[in-house]
Amino acid sequence: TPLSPSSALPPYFMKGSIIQLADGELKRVEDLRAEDFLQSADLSGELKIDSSTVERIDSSRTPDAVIIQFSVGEHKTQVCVEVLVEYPFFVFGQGWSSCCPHRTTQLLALSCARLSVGDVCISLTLKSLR
Amino acid sequence: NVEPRSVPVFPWHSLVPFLAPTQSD
Repeated sequence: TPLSPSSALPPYFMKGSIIQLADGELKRVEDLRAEDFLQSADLSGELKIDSSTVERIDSSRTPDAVIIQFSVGEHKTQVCVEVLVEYPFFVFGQGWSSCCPHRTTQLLALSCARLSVGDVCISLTLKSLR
Repeated sequence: NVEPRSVPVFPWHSLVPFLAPTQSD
């Protein structure tokens, strides 16, 4: 069962939002790079970056939403999420990407590429607790 | 007098979705 989308995007995706990396450095959301996420996860100790490949993008019964199926990590765990079409994901080698980049840019001023099947997104998992 | 407005700072991990359940070994 996909997770339900919230009705609004969180404020930190707005262009110009200040993001604090794990080493304390501050960056604007639009300036983040894949390395920032990888290094921050390394420093955090309890979080691990996984590669999540987009397997399917389907329309949803919820207006302005899509259901995205990901294959996550080395175990290829299948995960479905329902998000608004403008919700941005960070894609390796491409940066911020959404199913409707025009709408993302309109609403958030965040420059976006189109999210497509085969794209590899950054996602998080908790490291196993001992 | 204009009060200075504090700029919100968001932690990096709020931008990344948790997509996978924790694997139990």
